[in-house]
Formats: sequence, structure tokens, C-alpha cells
Amino acid sequence: GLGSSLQDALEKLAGSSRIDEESVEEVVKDIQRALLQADVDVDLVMELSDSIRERSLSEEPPAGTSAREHVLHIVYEEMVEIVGDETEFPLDSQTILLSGLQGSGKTTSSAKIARWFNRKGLRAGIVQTDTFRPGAHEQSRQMAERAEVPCHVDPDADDPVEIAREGLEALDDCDVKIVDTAGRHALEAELIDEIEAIEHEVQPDLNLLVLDASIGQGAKDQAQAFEEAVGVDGVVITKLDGTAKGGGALTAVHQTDSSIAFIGVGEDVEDIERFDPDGFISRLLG
Amino acid sequence: FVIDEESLDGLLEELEIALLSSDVEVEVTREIKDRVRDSLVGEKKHWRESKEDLVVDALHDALVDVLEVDGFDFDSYVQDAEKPVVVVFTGVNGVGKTTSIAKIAERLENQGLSSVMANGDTYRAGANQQIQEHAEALDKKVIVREQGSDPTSVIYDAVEHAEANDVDVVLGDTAGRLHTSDDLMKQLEKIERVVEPDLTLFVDEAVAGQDAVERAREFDSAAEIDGVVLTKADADAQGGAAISISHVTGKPIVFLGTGQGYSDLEEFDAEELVDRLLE
Ligand SMILES: Nc1nc2c(ncn2[C@@H]2O[C@H](COP(=O)(O)OP(=O)(O)OP(=O)(O)O)[C@@H](O)[C@H]2O)c(=O)[nH]1
Ligand SMILES: Nc1nc2c(ncn2[C@@H]2O[C@H](COP(=O)(O)OP(=O)(O)OP(=O)(O)O)[C@@H](O)[C@H]2O)c(=O)[nH]1
Ligand SMILES: [Mg+2]
Ligand SMILES: [Mg+2]
Repeated sequence: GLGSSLQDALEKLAGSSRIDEESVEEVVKDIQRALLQADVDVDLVMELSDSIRERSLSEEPPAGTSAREHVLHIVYEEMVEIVGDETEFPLDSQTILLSGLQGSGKTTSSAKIARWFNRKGLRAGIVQTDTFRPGAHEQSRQMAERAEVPCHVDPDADDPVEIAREGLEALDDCDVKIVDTAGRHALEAELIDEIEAIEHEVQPDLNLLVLDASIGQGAKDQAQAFEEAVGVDGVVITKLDGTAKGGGALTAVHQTDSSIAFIGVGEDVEDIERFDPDGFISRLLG
Repeated sequence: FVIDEESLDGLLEELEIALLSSDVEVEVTREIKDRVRDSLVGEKKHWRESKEDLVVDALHDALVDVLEVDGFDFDSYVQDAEKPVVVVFTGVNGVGKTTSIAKIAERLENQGLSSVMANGDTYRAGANQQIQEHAEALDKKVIVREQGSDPTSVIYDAVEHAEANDVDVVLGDTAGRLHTSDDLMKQLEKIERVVEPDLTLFVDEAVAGQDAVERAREFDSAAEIDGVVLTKADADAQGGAAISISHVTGKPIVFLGTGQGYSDLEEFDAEELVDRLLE
């Protein structure tokens, strides 16, 4: 990852107080490679490397800072600028809508998030509106049981909007209602219409896009589609317990002008954390 | 006239970006770029061809070469092999293993071959229910055991069932697992060792980025995969993951998953994928 190669590249600047174009170019190339290896969108990589190059050459390193430290600091600043802080939301009553690609981890995350709110002293519940996936109801029931939260499912219903309506009513005594939806992608027009209809019914306070940490260059288009369909307030990055760097989440956040709400780090209901920008960025850069 | 390195480099850089934007892995992209450069430097350029065309053609050939690595025809393999043919499916979480198994059961049925599914995912919430509903929809038999059972024995049971009932193919599902979990990768090795499947198919999704290479490598070393099923190709994925996976494992892509329905399964066509990627 960037770890070793950025260190090597920055070594070339070590000992020098002047930053010359050639050595900055070498550092920029290494950064580009690391960002691409981390799945950051190609256009965003170019944008980032342009600002890093420009700032490295035009900004004076503060007194006592080596050229090397200066460039490293710029890289971190630029990344933090993009990724932002964890998504803000109140520890209070609210409705949350989860959407995202097939298999990204929505159903698992709904249980994790419900349990997370429970531990904050709020009563959370889940509504499962997936009418398509075989076994979705049973999966939600079992996950809700593990999270020790109520779950509204209706295996015989075939209208997700109807289920959402009934579910929100059934969970009336829950402070936080989490609405899970079937997976869908940007090119499935009917399904995009469906999520719009669900969103319209639910009127969520928080719209979360659930993304697999390993998503590649398609992250930009997918995020764009969900942004246009339902609006994205925050991103949940799942499966960060693997080796994927999560650059797609960075892209999604940039594309939707949102932030990262939670990260998933395992299959169990306790495997959820709030987002830590520094941890995420240093992991992404290798 | 002869092609020189310098004039090539600019074009190759552009192609490199194109490959990276299509999810081909960074190292794989570099190796392919070098392969193309080597095949072109010093070559005589025909007066009619533009430099760009030459490079794109060379790239096209290099990519198809990577993908057509020892391809095997799943359908004819299964038709000719001694029965029952035991196929185990593995891969990371959520890529489409269970759905692909259902699709393949349907495909085999259409070819006059009987199959039994085995739910080796004895861990995930709703896994039994999911595969049972597929089996019901397809009117096929599935062997399931209660959550927490040993996955190896479920698949083993299915093999015994197939032998006793003259079923042609056993389709063994397994729980999604990340290669970062030592326990789960050891469990996969055990399944392979005890069941000794005729085919091990690695399932991954076309929407995956750079990590596709890492997991293909890890799964190949744990389970010696014979082929790959690449799912969610309908999500407008450029298909670079296919290139990366084939390049790194030397194993063929056997099927493409092109949707959530039972008939959304296509035989992989290298030329088609490369044409799309390069357009
Ligand atoms: N290791 C790991 N696995 C996860 C994580 N989140 C989800 N999973 C697994 O990923 C797979 C898919 O999760 P689901 O919750 O079914 O995904 P989904 O988005 O609801 O899928 P669809 O409803 O089909 O679109 C399951 O095997 C989960 O256990 C995570 O953070 N880490
Ligand atoms: N669009 C599309 N969706 C697919 C495809 N294949 C599978 N899916 C969807 O992806 C999601 C996950 O599929 P599963 O079959 O449960 O994946 P899995 O690998 O068995 O998941 P785990 O057992 O949890 O690891 C489901 O919503 C499927 O309908 C495909 O080719 N295209
Ligand atoms: Mg789900
Ligand atoms: Mg499965």
C-alpha cells in the first residue's frame, strides 16, 4: 500500500528543506498508485493528486518542518477534507432508511444499528420491506433476535410501500425505526422507482447508503443514482474486517456530499463502530 | 516504420487509466501494459494502421489471452464426467453464491441433468430458509441441517444422497467468509479435504475493485479453485475484476451472473468482455 512506498517516496525528500518538482512528482505518482489500489475513483485520484502537487510546490513548510513532513501533512489534510467527520445525527427518535447494492450488508447492518441505539438507551426496531429475496424475513427475524430488538416482517405481503407503512405503525413505541430494503443497483429502473416510493412513504430523518468496502470504480455511479433517487445523508461501509481499503466509500461520500455514519467489521450484531476519520485514512493509505 | 518506445508510452498511459477505471487491479494493469509494450516495440507498423489502433489491438489480444487461460466448458464437463459430479461453491460474503447455485441447478435441469443442493452454510441467519425457498421454486431437493452443524457433513450427506438416488450433480453451498479469518479459511480447507469435490468454483462479484485479486489469491491457495463465477455483471461493472482474477489465478471464468432471476446466467465470453471494456 502507500505505507511503504509513500515512506520511500518521502525518504527522497528527507533531509531537504527545499521541495523540487521532480521529487514531488515521484511522491504524487506513489500516492496515485496507493489511492487507486484503495479503490478511490480515478477522477477523484487525479483531483487529489493535483491539489497535493500544487500545494506541495506552492506552500511554504512551516518553520522547523522538513519537506517530508510537510508533504505528508498535506496528503492527510486533503484526505480529511474529502472524508469529513462521522455523520451527525441526534441520539433521539428518528426513522432511518437503509438502501444499497445487492449483498452490500443492509440486513446485517439494520440489526447492528438497532442494537447500537439500544445500547445508547433508545428503543430501536426494524422493518423489513424486502419482498424479493428468498428467506429475507427469516434472516431479519434471526438478526433482530440476536440484536434483541423487535422486527416487523410480513412474508405474505408483496408491496414494500405497504409493509413500510404498516411496519412504522407496528413499531410505534420504538424511538428509532430502521427500514431495511431489498438490494438494487443504478441500472434497475423499476427498483430505483421502488426505493423512491418507499422513501416517500417513510420520510426518513436519515438516509443511509450501505456500501461494501470492496466496491470498485462503480461506486461513483451507484452513489450518484441513490443520491438522485432518495438522497444520501450518510454511508455505512461494511466488511472492513477484510483487506479492502474502502476507497469506494470515499468516492461515495465525495459524490453525495455526505459523510460516513458507521463501519461494519464483522458478521455479528456487535461488529459495528462509529466512523473514525484518522483510522480510516491511515488504513486506506496503507 | 518501426515503433519506438517513447511514442508508445503516451498511448499506453492512456490505456492504463482506462483499465484502472474499469477495475483492473493496479499490478495486473502494469503487467499487461508491459506485455503490450514488449509486443509492439520494434514491430513494423503497417502504413494503413494508426499507432492508436495498433496499441488497442495489441491490448485487446493481451487481455483475451489472460482471460482465455485454459478455459473449460462447464456443460460438457458435467455431461461427460462420472456421476455424481460434486461442485463446491465458495467466496466472500454477499457475492451471490447461493443465488448462483440456484441458477446452475436450473441450467442443469434444462440440459436434462438432475441435481441436489446442499446447504453448507450452517452459520448465517436465514441461510437455510433462503436456499429452501430456491429449492421449492425450482422443485429441487436440498439437503439442510440445523444451524451450527458441521458444513462438511451436510455436503457429505448430499453426496451420499446423490449416489443412492442416481442424481447427476451435487451443488454444495458454503458460508461467505473473508480471507482474513483464519478459522473460516481452515474450515474451507477441511471441506475441500474431506469432500474432495470434482470442481471448486470461486464466486466473486464484477462490482468488486482492487480487492478481487487479493481474495482470489487467498481462496485459490486455500481451496485450489477450478473456475470462477463472476456475478452482478448487470450492474454496469466494466468487468476489470474478471481480468484481475484470471490473471492472478490462471483459472477461467466459467459463468457470468447477469441478474437476480434463475435464467440470468451466461457462459463467459472473453472477446465480448474485452470489446466492452475497450469501447
Ligand atoms: N465479514 C463481514 N461480513 C458482513 C458484514 N456485513 C455484512 N456481512 C455479510 O455479508 C453478507 C451479506 O449481508 P446482508 O446483510 O444479507 O446483505 P444485504 O445488503 O441485506 O443483501 P441483499 O438484501 O440481498 O441486498 C452476509 O453473509 C453477512 O453476514 C461485515 O461488516 N463484515
Ligand atoms: N443484480 C444481481 N444481483 C445478484 C446477482 N447474483 C446474486 N445477486 C443478488 O446478490 C444478493 C446476495 O446473493 P446471495 O446468493 O445471498 O449471496 P451469497 O454469496 O450466498 O451471500 P452469503 O451467503 O451471505 O455470503 C442477493 O440479493 C442476490 O439476489 C447477479 O448476477 N446480479
Ligand atoms: Mg438484505
Ligand atoms: Mg449464501
